[in-house]
This record gives sequence, C-alpha cells and structure tokens, in this order.
Amino acid sequence: TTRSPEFLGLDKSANLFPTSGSASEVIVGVLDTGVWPESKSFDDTGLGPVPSSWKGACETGTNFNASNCNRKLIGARYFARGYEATLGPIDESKESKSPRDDDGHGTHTASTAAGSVVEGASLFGYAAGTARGMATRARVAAYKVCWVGGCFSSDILAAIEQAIDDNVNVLSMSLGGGTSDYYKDSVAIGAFAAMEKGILVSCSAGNAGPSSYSLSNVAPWITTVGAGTLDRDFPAFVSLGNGQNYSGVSLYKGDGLPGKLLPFVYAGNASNATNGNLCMMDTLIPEKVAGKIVMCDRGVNARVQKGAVVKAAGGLGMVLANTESNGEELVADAHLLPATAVGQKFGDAIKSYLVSDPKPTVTILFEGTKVGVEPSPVVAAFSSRGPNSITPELLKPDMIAPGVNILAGWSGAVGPTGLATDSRRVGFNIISGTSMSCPHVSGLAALLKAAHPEWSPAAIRSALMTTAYVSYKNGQKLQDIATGKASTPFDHGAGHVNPVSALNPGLVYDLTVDDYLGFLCALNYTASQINSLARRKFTCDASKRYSLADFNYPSFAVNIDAAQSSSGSSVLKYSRTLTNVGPPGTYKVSITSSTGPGVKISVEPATLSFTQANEKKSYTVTFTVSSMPSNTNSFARLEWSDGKYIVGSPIAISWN
Amino acid sequence: AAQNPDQRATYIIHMAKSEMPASFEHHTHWYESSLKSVSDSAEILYTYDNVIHGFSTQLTREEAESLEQRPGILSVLPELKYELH
Repeated sequence: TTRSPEFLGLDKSANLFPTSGSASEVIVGVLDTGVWPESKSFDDTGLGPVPSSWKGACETGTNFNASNCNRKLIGARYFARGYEATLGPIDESKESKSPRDDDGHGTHTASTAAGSVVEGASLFGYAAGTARGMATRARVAAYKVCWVGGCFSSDILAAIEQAIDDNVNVLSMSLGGGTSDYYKDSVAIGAFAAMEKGILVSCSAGNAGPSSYSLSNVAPWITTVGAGTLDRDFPAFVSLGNGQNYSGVSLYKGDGLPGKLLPFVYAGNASNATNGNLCMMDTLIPEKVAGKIVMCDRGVNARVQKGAVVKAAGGLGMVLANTESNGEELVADAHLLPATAVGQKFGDAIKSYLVSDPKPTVTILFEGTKVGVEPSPVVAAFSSRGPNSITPELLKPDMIAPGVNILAGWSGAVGPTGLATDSRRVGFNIISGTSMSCPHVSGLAALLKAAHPEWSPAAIRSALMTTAYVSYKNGQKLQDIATGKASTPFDHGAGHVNPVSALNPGLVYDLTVDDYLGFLCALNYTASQINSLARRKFTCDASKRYSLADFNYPSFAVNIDAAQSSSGSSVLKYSRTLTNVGPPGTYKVSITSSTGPGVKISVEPATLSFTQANEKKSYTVTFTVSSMPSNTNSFARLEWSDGKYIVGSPIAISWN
Repeated sequence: AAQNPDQRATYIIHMAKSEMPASFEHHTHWYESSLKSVSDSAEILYTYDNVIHGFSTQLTREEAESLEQRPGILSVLPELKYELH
C-alpha cells in the first residue's frame, strides 16, 4: 500500500522492527481469491531462502505452476471441491482452476499484508508513492477459496487444514458469512484449530455498518478488524451553474469534460423505473441523458456499475450521491466516465438545485490526490458495528485499521472497476472495505511475531489493542463518519491500531486454550458442541463457576438487565490478569468515563508492581450501576500506566 | 435440499474421533463406512483432522438426517457460503 505505512508510523520506526532474520521467517497465509504472481508486490529480491519451517507447496493448475512461486510468494494452493460439488465444474474459460487471482481481491489483500517494496506505484497517478506491505520481509502463502460463485465452507476448512500443516504463522481472512454460533461457523472452527497451533487469525469485521449488531467473525480467538480512513483523499468538485461548488471524490482518469457547464439531470427524472434514481441496468432513457451529466443515488447495484449504465445511455458524466446509510463517507472509484461521489448533505443540496433551476448545468473538476486530510482516521460508515450479536459480553470489533481507499496490488485479469466492460489493466488498484483493514492487521501481527516469536496469538492481539488510540493528537475523540460524532467502542473497539507502540506494550492480557474452553463453558456449550469446535472430549467442571466476566480479554462489555436493575443499583465484578512483557515497573490504574451517570467504577488493587519478565498480576474491576432505561449504552476507558507504557482497555456498559 | 428432498447439498460432518470402533484401523475408514451406511453413491469431498475431526460430502436431506443418528456423529452441518468483505 502507499500512505498506510507513513500513517501508521512504520516509516519512522523501521529500525525498531527486525528487518532480517526473524522478520523473513514469518509466513502470512491469505485465504482469498488467489494471487497474481507477476505482481511486483511479490518480487523476492533481497529475500533469503524459504524458511526451513515451511512445509507448503506451489500447486499447478490453469495458468499457474510451481515456477510462479518464489522466495516471497512461497506457497499457492487452491480449493474448489466444495465449490464444484455445489455449482458444477469450473468453467475454465471464465476462471482459473488454480491459485491464479482472476478477481484482484486476493492480490490486494496479500500485498497489503506482506507485499515487497515497489517504487512508483499508483493507480493512473492517484495515490502515487512507494507501495509496500505492512511486513515487507514476511513471506506470503495464498490459499484460493473464493471463486466467482462465492467462498464455500468445505473449501475454507480444507484450506485452513492445509495452512496449519504448511506451518503458516498468521492467517488473514477477509471474508465472512452469517452470524451463526461459533460451533457452526467454519471460519470460527478453523480459527480455533489455528489458534491452538499458535497461529494468529485476523479477520474482517464486515461491511454491514453503520447498523448495530452487524459484525462478522466475532469469536474471541479471532482478531476482528474494522475499517477507518487514512489522511488521504481524491477531491473532485461538483461545480454547479449557480456558482456553488461541492466537494466529492473520484479516481477517474481519462478524457476530461469539455471546459464548460453541461446540462445536468437527475436519474429519477430520466427513467421510467420506480427506482430509476439508482441508475441500474437498462433504467435510463437515452434521449433524456445523452450529452448530459447524470445524478444517481447509491444503493443496490455497484457504484461503478452505475457509471457504466450512465455511459451506456450516452451520459457524459455522473455525480453519485450517498444516502443516509453512508452519510458523509466518501469511497472513491476508478469510474469509466468522468464521475464523482458526494456525501449525503451535498447530495441533497445538489438535488435541490436540480429541481429549482429550470436549466440546471454542472461540471466536475478533478484535483488528484491530497494528503494530510483531517480529521483522520474516522470510522468508515460501512464498517460493521457491535454489540457482538453472538456473545454481547465480549466486546467486538477489536480495533480498526486503514480500510478506505487503499492502494495495493491487483490482478492482471481484470480492470480496476472489476466490470467486464473495463478493458484497462493496472498493477495496483484502490478499493475499500474491512477486507482491506484486516490484512493491515495481519501484516502488523507478522511484524510483532517477528519481534516476539514467543508471544501467543492472544498476546499479539492484546498488544495491538491496549496500545490502540482513541483520540487525535489534538485530544479530540475519534469520529464516526456515519454520525459525524465521536465513535464508541462498539464502532472502533479498542481504537485505531498503533503498531509502533504495540511493539512494546508493557503488559499483555494473555489467553490459553484452556481459557477459551472456559469461555465455551461459560456459554453453557454442551460437550458435543465443544467436541465439534475443539475436537476433544472436554467436560466443563461442574464444581467450577465459569464466568464471562473473568474471561481475560483486553476489553470489557458489561451487560445489565434493565428490568432487574430498576430495583436499585447492581454491583458487578470483573477480574483480569496482566502479564509483564516489559521492564520492571509499577503501574497505576486510571478510569476515564466518557458518557453519562449511572455507573461507578473502582479497581482493586489500584497499583500493580512487576519485577520479573512474564510475571502475572490480577485485578478486579467493580461496576456499581444504577438503573437506566433499556438500550442505554455508557462507555469508559481503563488504563494502567507506569509513566512510560499505557495499557488501555475500552469499557462498554449496556442496559438491555 | 430444503425444497427438493432428492437434491444433494454439501454437509460438514463432525465426528467424535475418540468413539471410533476398534474394528477400524484408521478413522478415514470409519468415516467411509459411516457414509456408505446412508448412501451408496456419496463421495467424501475432503477429510479433515486439524480443523475438525470429520469430513465433507454431498447428501440428500434424508441421508443427512439418517447419518446424524449414526454412532460417533457429533453434528451434520449444512455448508455455508461466505462472502469477501
């Protein structure tokens, strides 16, 4: 990627992360649509021999063979039996029955996580710079499980099965399914087995935001990553005939618009379809749009398809307006015609001009790439939100990372829009989604694994969470673009990832397999469900009191039955154990409460002193909560600090 | 499979490996035998041992329901389709 490394501080701290030895021993497995091996992001110049721990392979198939792998791309496999069993044999004229990426998504995510340094990268000049993965020295192993028709769980399980045998160190999965319980969810099941083998599993949180309870991949043994913006934008202004200018974003590159104002029409008024405003296939009346700029609304069909529909109907350009669900979020696209995307507010203003002026006119002014945009990061509107619909007592997402307008490697088989009509071919593309933020964390986890090979997956995730930031340098809280207000732990989890601090977090909240089994007991899983998920005959100890409140997670989600608490205040106790991974130190606790009354929080002991490495100390948090209306949420933050290290945890308190 | 009972769909079969009968030398033989007890034609798509103890296969709904009753079967879960984010 370009810009993410600077935005995350990796450029200034390169010397802090190991660059030789262990750094190039870490292997990131990516379950996705495969890879385009010719991408410059998989150049292996300067990399030593393939790690001796590697047991994987480079499979042969359509347009792919062992010679396509190298010391960067050390493994490439594909899994299609489940896909073919359901949808029939792969049509090899349409997709490669091999690890080759015909879609672009897999090359993008793999190169984001661990791509080599590529000078002079850009998309048509946009987002130009030196592209590099988060872990430039790590190795990549691609496991193709996603096909044109989808990603099938029997193939996903087979890929994770193989990745474990191959000895990957990190698994990156930018995919999700429904919200079935953990023992029925193949990603959760496979991730549990991987975690047991010391593999950190990083997954996308989902793009179903800003609705609440919209998360995917919420198992506690998975690192769940939401999406935030970078400090980079691609401004393209809408200049109206009434002299008003409204900013939008665009990645359009090509013949510009004529240097004059052009006739402007709202798609809803140039169509016979009831949803003609959406610019869906065959809904625009050519006579009404030919030679004009067309305003379309987001929704239902793909943004880039709207542009293609306008172009096919003879439109000269498009202004694409956000609706309420995307608010002011601006995702840029490499449209096939001059087009720009505007937020909901500006979209409404432009529409009122359209209806008020008898001869509305407009043009679009493209300004290229702009950096230093503030405030940034903001939580992307599409980023899925908590609470955790499967286990509300487990706060998710875990963190956010860059996921909006991310440039990274692309397939040579498809254009930047992914449309069949797009005959352009690019080495890098700019796309958005929690699919993009997940591999950022996968690569950062690989960096931490290289620096601390002895850390468990839980310790790595803890380091990333307790050092994440929740406010800008000016002290203002992170914003949620969907509301224009401060985001909450249900939006950003522990906050935005901060890898330089994560390298030395001071203390970590560690978790063992037994802790995760205790979590399942606290959920009252049956022996059969635990056997399905954890492949062992395990009976929860009837004499033990398993409690979600004592599950050693680096965050807190306190749930109160509003009806019960109406009779007065309730007292809830939560215990945690911190492990010292830094120098000796005495840590003092502080609590910041960001919203409302109704909660008193105290911590015992208020001081923890560590003298040894890996020394463990426990503490108890007592929440005294008074009655509040149902569906009230309150948030706070608990921090341990010795003056140098800050170990932060978000607290979400919900009255249900 | 829900609409057409003869329609085959893919299922993930979770087995309680520790309950493998002594008569079998290897758990894959036990899996094969369990599958053949409900369907002559069904083939194993994948056998798993790291992520789960079990296998995936294509069954009719009726076959899936009768397999679920067999000894050592923990669950017979319909395959799920996942989407890229």
